Order: sequence, then structure tokens, then C-alpha cells
Amino acid sequence: ADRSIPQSKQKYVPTSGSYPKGFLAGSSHAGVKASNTKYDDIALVVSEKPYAASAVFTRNLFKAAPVTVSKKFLDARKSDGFRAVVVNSGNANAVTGKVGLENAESMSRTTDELLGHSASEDARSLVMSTGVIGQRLPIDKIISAIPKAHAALGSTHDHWLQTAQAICTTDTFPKLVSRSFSLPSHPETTYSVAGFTKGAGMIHPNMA
Amino acid sequence: TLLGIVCTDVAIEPASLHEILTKSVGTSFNSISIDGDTSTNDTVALLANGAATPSGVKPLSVAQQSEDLAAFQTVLTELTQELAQLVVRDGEGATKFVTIKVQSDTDYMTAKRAAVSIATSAILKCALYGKDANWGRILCAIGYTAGIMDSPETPAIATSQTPVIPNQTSVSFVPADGSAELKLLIRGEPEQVDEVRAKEVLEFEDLEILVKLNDTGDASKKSKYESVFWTCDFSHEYVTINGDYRT
Repeated sequence: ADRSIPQSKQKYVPTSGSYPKGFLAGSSHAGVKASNTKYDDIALVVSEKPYAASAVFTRNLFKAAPVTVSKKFLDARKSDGFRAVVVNSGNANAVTGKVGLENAESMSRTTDELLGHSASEDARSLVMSTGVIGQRLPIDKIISAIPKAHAALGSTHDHWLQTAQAICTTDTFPKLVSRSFSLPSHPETTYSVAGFTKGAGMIHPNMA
Repeated sequence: TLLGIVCTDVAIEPASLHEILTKSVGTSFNSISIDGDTSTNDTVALLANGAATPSGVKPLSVAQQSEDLAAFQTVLTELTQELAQLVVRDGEGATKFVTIKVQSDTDYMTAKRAAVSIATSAILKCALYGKDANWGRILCAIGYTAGIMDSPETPAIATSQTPVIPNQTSVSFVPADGSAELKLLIRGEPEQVDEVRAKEVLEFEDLEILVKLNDTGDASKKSKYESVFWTCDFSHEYVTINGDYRT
């Protein structure tokens, strides 16, 4: 499908941003869906130093493998010492049994190794997936594309925007928001927060 | 599916992150609906690496409530709300962005249940697509929420002491251009709606539906609780997209 952004939605896509120090974003093309021959579908966010992490997850009883695996990782590390989040779009890795769990862990392990962390450590990369339900991930394609996303990491607005685009499925535009701010006790320091999200259908989140 | 990744260079204690994130998600990502379907994969992660925090400054902690923590919480909530609203604006086939505000004196959950019920009413969402000021469908959605709350079969959610009272319920459309609200129902009594004006209001992409569950007629009295929820309309395009989406 053509993913050009409709005229009416272009006003929602930022042309610049203020991004948090020490974070890098990158994306690559794996071709998770066979019909996707040109758009990036692997997204990677990395921190140069370990970060604290938390997440809220769907309360749907049929939790997808990356939900189960990421929750396990957060519990194991008590929300500390993480380095990355790796995401694939095009396939949700949901209702895929034990192989699905192994594939989600494999995405995390591959990312950890690229960042110089041993597979014997508790995982330092969270995993997310989105797309069709009930199909196994084409894991070889994904594992091959993660190093390309790593090689594409950067901190510019374009890096963030392209990474936001890589997690999209039926979305018509990437959703990226950032801002800088200060805190009352040391107003001379400038902080930043940036977020990107995807979603256009199957949307009624109830996360905890 | 909703996925979200939020990164900040503020230092935050790992043990505090979940509470901070949960607080913001409650009034942002958990307050939107496009089609009423909760995905198997919804995930929003918050990452804090402390890279901008000067040395000697302690990480934010919920155990030590501070102005800094409150300020960060506000920034995070505003950002997550903006992201959540963008998701609704991109709803499959959506032509309208609808803010639903429900005010109640009973409790927050009464207001939220009514807001969710309105936001997930397929028949109302079709009316909005058709630019029809169909307050009857809004009332219908509120009404069966009240019914469920009163049901002995569902005691787990029967927390509200006072159900929705039809003759205290008012419904208005608030136009996106800041002009006067279009009152559709006042304390259970239908207004004589100017259909031309109603059509004008519904021509805007953005629409606010304001529901007062305990309207006493005293304009100076503010409701104790307000739930804000965001949704969109249903169009032919939604069916086309989801009829075509294949594994």
C-alpha cells in the first residue's frame, strides 16, 4: 500500500523536535509482511547508558508473546538497567505459542548482543510487536534486520520520525511528540521528553 | 493495537516509574477508543536515562513527593494525552475527533462509565459520521450503563450509590469554534434543536459532547467529578479497511 501521508493529516506530523539526551532511534526494513517491499518495519530505540523502564500492558487475557516476555524482563531487572526497545510491525506475534515466546526473546537477545551485553545476563531490551494475529514471526528476516536498525541509529528529528513511522501498520501518519521543559528545583537545566505511538484500529486500551 | 514508547532524560527511581506512568496513562491512552476492541499487544513503555540530570540531583521518587515530581507528571500527562489524541485522529476511516466530557456529583467512575459507553456506541458513532445531532443515541448509551450499574448480576461494578437520574441529565454539543454550546437536552427535557445550527456544529472535524449527570439548573455549581474520553466516528471506510485486512 502507498503510505503517503494524506493532506489533511500532514499538520499532525512535526517538522522538528526536542529529543532527550542519550537516546538514539533507528529503523530498518525486514519485510515482515510479504506485501511490504519498501517500508521500514523494524524500530529500535537505544540509550547510551542504562535506563530505568516501566510499561503498562494490555489486560486482554490472550496476551501476545512480546507482552509476556517484556513483562518478565521488567520483573527480572526490577525496572532498572535497560538499554533498548526493539519493535517489529506487520506481525503481532500473538497467539503463537511457545515459538512466539522464543521469537520475542530472540529479538531481545539479538539487540542486547549488538549493545555488547552477554546472552547470559537478564535481558536489557524490551520487545514489542504489532500487526496480524495468529501467524508466526518471520524471525530470520527480523533477526537479520535488527543490526541494520542498529547501524541506522541517530539522534536527529529525522531519525525519530522514521522510527515512529516504522512501527505503523494501518496508520496514515507517524505520531511523534516531543517537548523540552525545566523542573522547579533547578530551572537552569533543560530536560526533554519524546514519545511516539501507533494505532488506528483495534483501539480501546485497558492497560495496567 | 496501540504501541507507545516515551523517553526522557530526567532521572527517575526505577521503583517509581510504574506509578508515574500509570497515573498518566489513566487519563490518556486508557481514555481513548476507536472501535471498542482491546488488543492482545497494547503496550506503552516509559524510559528514563537521567542523561540531563546534573550530578548531585536526586532522581525523582514517588516516595518523596516534590514540586519537581508534580511538574514532571504534568509534562508527561500532557505529552501522553497528545499522543493518545493523535491515535484517535488517525482512527481507521474516522472523519471526526470527538471529546466526550461527562460530569457527575456521584463519583469519577460513574462519569467514566457513561463516557466509555457513549464512546463505544456504534450507533451513535454512525450518527456522528452522518452529521446527525442524535442525542437520543447518547442518552441510550448512558442509560444502559446505569442499568448495568444497578444489576445484581454484576455486583463487581455496582459501586455507585446513585444511578444516573434521567431528569437530572443534560446533553450539549460544544462547537469547535468556541461559539455557544448547542443544548440538546436539559434535565431530561428535549430542547427544540435548530437543525441548521446542529449541522453547522457537526461540520467541524472536532466536536465536544458535554453530559451533565447531576444538572440542578444552578449554572454556578460545578460538578465534583469529570471524565474526559476521546473517540471518533464510524465510516464506511472502517468496514472497508477491516474487511480487507488479511493474515
